Amino acid sequence: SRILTIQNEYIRARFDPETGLLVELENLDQNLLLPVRQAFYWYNASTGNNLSDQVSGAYIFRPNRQEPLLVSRWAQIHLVKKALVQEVHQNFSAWCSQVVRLYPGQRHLELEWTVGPIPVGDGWGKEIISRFDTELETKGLFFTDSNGREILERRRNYRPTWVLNMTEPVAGNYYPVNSRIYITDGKVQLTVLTDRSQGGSSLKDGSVELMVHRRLLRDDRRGVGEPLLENGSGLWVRGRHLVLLDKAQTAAVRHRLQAEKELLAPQVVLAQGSSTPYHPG
Amino acid sequence: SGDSAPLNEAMAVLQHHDAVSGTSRQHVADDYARQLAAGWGPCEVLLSNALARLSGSKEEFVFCRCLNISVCPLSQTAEIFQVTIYNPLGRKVDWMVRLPVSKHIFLVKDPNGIVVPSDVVTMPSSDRQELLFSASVPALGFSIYSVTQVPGQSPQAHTSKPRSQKSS
Repeated sequence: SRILTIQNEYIRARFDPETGLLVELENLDQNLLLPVRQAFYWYNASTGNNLSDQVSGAYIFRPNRQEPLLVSRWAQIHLVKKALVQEVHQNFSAWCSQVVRLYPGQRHLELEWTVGPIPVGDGWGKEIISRFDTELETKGLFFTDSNGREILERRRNYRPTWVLNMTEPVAGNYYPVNSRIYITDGKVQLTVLTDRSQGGSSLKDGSVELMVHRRLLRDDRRGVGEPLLENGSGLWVRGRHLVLLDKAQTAAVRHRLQAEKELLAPQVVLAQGSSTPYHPG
Repeated sequence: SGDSAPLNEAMAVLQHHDAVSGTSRQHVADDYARQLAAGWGPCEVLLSNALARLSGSKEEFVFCRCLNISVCPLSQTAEIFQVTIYNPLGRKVDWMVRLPVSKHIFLVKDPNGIVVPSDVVTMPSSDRQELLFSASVPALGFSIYSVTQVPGQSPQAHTSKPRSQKSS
């Protein structure tokens, strides 16, 4: 069909049938509809330039240009619709795929991304981000957490405690995200929960990005003495971003409860089932 | 007997900024991972003992550490097995359990022996499949679900062809 959606009682996510990319998120419960474009991009890692010979490395994130490049402008997709789950499997490239998932009763959209091995045959180190672009008028502000406890307001190209001379327009606006990053226009809030610490930012109004993987070819001369260049199972990463769309005044209760469930997720233990009584008799 | 000290020790060592932020050489990062894995082993014994005592039955408990890549030898081969879900939160949660299974139909029963809705989803990019069922787990507690393979039945083979997009 021309309309490609997955939904449950609370959420509807719509995909562009031409590109296979997420284009819209709807909170059916609160009657909110937000055009959200999500895609993967990569920053070309700097190897030093006329301004500074600082390269991007384990300690330093320094892209060689402000605009990241799209991993792919479209995805090959598979749609799975069953009673207990609705999924869109997106294949962007040989090293980048994602499953967008909705379970019954779930109030967030789950994006399980799998990235790697990042190709570096062209001699360029790459830093991969997942970016969400919306029309929200966020006035240069975004919010990131500190260890899941405190939410800090971030303002683009600004520091609250000194007059900032911004020399790195991308890296200088990246902040640590331990569990969540969000943007709001005061009425609607888009929150992205992470399942691990990542770097994140909002480099344009209405936009949120999180760095999911890096593969670099140079040492950044800060003491490690080798590039950030995994050679084993670290070549691949798989993780999840949980996306919540809420009214600004009710968003906190949603993301706080969900983030707790994410951080303290249930443990699954299996057994063959041939048990013997623990207590005698 | 189980022991959580090795994992505590590993977590203590990994407070170093190199472990937190990945700014170490490869072999150091590998050693951090080794310490965590070595610490997790004795914890599994500790968890098994606690579950045996609390559930009243000794089991050969199995921990599948690669569920995120759909690998779990026990659930992929056993015709009958039980799934214990432990909830560390101080409130009841409903949790969708996903387990890699062989190509069969399964019956899932809750702790009261009542059949619960379950589904089998085939992963498009591979012919693997996963069993899904929603588990309800009490606060700071656990629930034990039983899974039984329904003999002679396999899921209807649905050939979902990839919807190739026009290249742009």
